[in-house]
Amino acid sequence: MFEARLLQGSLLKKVMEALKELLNEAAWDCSDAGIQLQAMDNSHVSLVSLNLRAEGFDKYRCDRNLSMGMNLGSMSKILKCASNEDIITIKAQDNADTVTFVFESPDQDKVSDYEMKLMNLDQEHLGIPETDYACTIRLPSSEFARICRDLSQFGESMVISCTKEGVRFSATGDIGTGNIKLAQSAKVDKEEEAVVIEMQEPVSLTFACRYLNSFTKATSLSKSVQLSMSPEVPLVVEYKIEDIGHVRYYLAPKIED
Amino acid sequence: GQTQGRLDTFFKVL
Repeated sequence: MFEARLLQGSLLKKVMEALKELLNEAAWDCSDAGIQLQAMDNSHVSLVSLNLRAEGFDKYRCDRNLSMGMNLGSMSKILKCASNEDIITIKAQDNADTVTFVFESPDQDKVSDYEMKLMNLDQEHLGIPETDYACTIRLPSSEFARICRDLSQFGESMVISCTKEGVRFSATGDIGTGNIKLAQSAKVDKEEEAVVIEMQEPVSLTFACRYLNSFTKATSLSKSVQLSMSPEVPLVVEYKIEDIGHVRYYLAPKIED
Repeated sequence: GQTQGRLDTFFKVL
């Protein structure tokens, strides 16, 4: 028996928004520890890694590990039937071929349940080593979304360069060039509005704007976002999900021919 | 020129 009850159901709705542009389907791996999902997009350029810890749920029960393959388009349709205020429960029997979503209104006067067929997915998993990155940049998530949107107008690729002075985002294309420089915040009233840079060595990498823009669909999950970079390795873009977990995106850089 | 890298060339497939 698997059962996970989330008082703040809107979080699951936001998680779905953060996944569905990159992934058509994914396996939700459930264990004692919580729910994890790891999947690459079709082109194997980016990877989404979601972690929702058991402690973050109001009620969590997982008698045996199970991997539920879900069509995210279908799941998204179902979650659209939940109100933002609803409490959401995900339930499945052991070895079941369906999963049930239960939506309860806050005062319990409306309860809906939706059963969805599970899929057999044979997905590749990647082993992602713990890495000490040469640069980590924390910035407001809305600022990052704005930068990705603005620079996408100039070209397909964006260069992210980090030095101790700050971080520079640049794109070049037919109409010209755009450069956005962010300096580290000198002082801030609110932690989530800060730009904080930790740098071991300067890094400059080029990434496809299309994927970065897809990552920013997670903006509503967190006020800030962390970018981690090292020379010639994939970028990590991490959004914390309140006190329940995180969604991380990995993006392979463009490489010189 | 530049080409788009793929993640499976950076990380081990389990």
